[in-house]
Amino acid sequence: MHLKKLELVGFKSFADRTSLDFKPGITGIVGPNGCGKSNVVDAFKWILGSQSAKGLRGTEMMDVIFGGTQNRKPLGYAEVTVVFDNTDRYFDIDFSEVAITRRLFRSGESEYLINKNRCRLKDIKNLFLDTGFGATSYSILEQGKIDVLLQATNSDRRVVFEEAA
Amino acid sequence: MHLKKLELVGFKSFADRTSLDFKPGITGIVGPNGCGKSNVVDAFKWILGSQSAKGLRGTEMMDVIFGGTQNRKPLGYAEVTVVFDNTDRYFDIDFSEVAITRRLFRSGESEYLINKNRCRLKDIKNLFLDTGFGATSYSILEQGKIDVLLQATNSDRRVVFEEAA
Amino acid sequence: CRELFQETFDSVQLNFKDLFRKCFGGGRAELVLEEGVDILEAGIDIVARPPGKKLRTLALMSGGEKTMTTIALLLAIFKSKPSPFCILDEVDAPLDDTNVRRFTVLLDDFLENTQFIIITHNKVTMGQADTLYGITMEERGVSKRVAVSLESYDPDEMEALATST
Amino acid sequence: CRELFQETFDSVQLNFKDLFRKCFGGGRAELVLEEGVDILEAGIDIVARPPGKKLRTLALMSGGEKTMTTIALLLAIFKSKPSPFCILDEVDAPLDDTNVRRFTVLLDDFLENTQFIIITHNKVTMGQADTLYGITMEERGVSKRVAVSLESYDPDEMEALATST
Ligand SMILES: Nc1ncnc2c1ncn2[C@@H]1O[C@H](COP(=O)(O)OP(=O)(O)OP(=O)(O)O)[C@@H](O)[C@H]1O
Ligand SMILES: Nc1ncnc2c1ncn2[C@@H]1O[C@H](COP(=O)(O)OP(=O)(O)OP(=O)(O)O)[C@@H](O)[C@H]1O
Ligand SMILES: [Mg+2]
Ligand SMILES: [Mg+2]
Repeated sequence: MHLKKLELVGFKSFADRTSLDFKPGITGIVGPNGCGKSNVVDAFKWILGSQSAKGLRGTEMMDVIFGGTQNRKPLGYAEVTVVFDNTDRYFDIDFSEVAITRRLFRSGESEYLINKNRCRLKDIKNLFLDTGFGATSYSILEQGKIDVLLQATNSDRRVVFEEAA
Repeated sequence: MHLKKLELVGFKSFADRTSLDFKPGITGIVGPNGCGKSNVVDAFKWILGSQSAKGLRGTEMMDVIFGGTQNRKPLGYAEVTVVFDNTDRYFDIDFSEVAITRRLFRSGESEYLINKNRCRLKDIKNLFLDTGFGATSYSILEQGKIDVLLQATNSDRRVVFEEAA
Repeated sequence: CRELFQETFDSVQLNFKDLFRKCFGGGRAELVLEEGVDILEAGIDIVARPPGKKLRTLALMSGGEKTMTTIALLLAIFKSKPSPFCILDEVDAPLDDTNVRRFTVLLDDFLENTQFIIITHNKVTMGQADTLYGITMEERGVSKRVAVSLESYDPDEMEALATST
Repeated sequence: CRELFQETFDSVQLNFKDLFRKCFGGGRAELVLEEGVDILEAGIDIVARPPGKKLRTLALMSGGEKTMTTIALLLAIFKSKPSPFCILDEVDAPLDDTNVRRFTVLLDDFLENTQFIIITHNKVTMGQADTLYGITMEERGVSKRVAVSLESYDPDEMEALATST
């Protein structure tokens, strides 16, 4: 299994449809301060099922929907899709490509899709169970939070080990 | 008034007597990770009267005394001296140079000196009162804590303004 | 006491608006006193909007934007009540090159009243220093000051010095 | 469940000892399970000693040392339970050039099982990327992906693009 693509539209500062293709190895993301690099990390946390607005630096989940600029109107929804290559059937689903989509509308309604079929958040979480990555997992180190693993209390630290077990 | 010199001996990783002369303008301090740059900042906080071991990244005040290496024995005391030019009588004391020294012995005993005369911590704190800098003041931004002013609650932030008033 | 606080608040407010615009090349920021509370008790809120963007909470700002906002606030306080010296420990770590340059240019306005001691790994910041000190560990675990001149500063050489022991 | 946890703990412990030595070019580190408590409840302590130094608490370590220790622990967990991808947001910000190089060299051992997405402002880290994406705001407040090649990457040009609007 490997990560093929991430596509954002209306998610935080990504008003226009933007996609990032991923190859094996190291992908670097560079750019000036405040331009949206950490918003890409938030997009990953969100598509992997994160339900915490605070964990996405907002106060409510609506904060992830593009809120407009001085020259652009706010959008009505945020959408993120992540595409995995599943030829090795790493995910317990019979497709050689797995595309997971999450949408949030200003009305508060959420939609989750696997390969364009509506599903529930629970289905997405089940897909990731046992893989070592999900929204809270140890495979995402956020900006400025690198020392969290060192500062955690001994019992909090156990949680990471349990996830890896 | 301006800062002329800082001298450390036995303070944290500064086993040997080390002095830094300061001129007006910007003094840059550079060097590899873990070599003692932030320990210089701790020395300033300590000489300005800081009484918090945690604020100096330790668990008890003894942690500021050079604790030895694989090849060196621990020392018996830590000493820091800061020298100010006082020709403009900025400090309410009739000397054109003011040297403040603080010592801590493994026995737990502390010594404070102004121009080589023993005094109390209170005397040093009084000297700094109203100047805008003291151990907790806004004129020292520690490593990794730059956002503290932004993250502080509104009432904590007031304290900084009161100091400046 | 009330007048003094109000006077300081107003002066820092004015400086903060000005310095924020200098830090971001535009935009607006201000300090807001808590409504309906006695001025001697009221908390202080920060409202900041980078140029061209809509107003959002501080938490949604990027790492670099938050650092520049903090620097603008700190220098605004300095402008109202100059402090003879200021110590900054790697505040430039989250900044891109443009912001590092804006930050160092801003310091120029303060050099008359304030001595700055800046710890950094960033070559642009080092270039602004009038004096440069190196702190390394030729003997492991023991800090030592070495002379460094900007032209000849070679971090690798200094690090090799430190790690070779 | 007990065996599984013990097995994971032992494997991460082994990896952590090895990776810490690689991160620091020596020294020793280990994980310690809380004594006298059931293994399913016990907290996990981290003990780390950089080369040539005495053993001290984690809090006394420098910013760069703490970051390298965290990286060693994270990669140790990855070695025990590989995760298909890993996202690192400016983890290299506190590191000097030598440590940035050690960090990027370490990643090479993991590229078989793991895709890395690394956000950085550091040119040495960018140099290790197989693919490089730029994220900028040609229109203020709206993120856009731009093609960037390492040879031609000029942060100033990209920033000029972003700040000119
Ligand atoms: N819902 C939203 N709509 C529009 N813009 C948003 C939204 N949420 C956040 N933003 C904007 O995104 C910007 C932050 O982006 P981000 O944190 O990704 O920057 P960055 O590229 O990581 O910068 P740095 O290098 O400083 O860390 C902020 O300026 C913020 O106003
Ligand atoms: N009492 C002590 N005796 C000896 N060494 C000490 C003492 N207290 C702290 N140290 C050592 O000082 C080192 C930390 O130094 P410091 O934090 O100043 O590094 P730094 O130069 O700021 O590095 P960085 O660039 O990573 O921030 C640690 O390795 C720690 O073990
Ligand atoms: Mg960021
Ligand atoms: Mg430091």
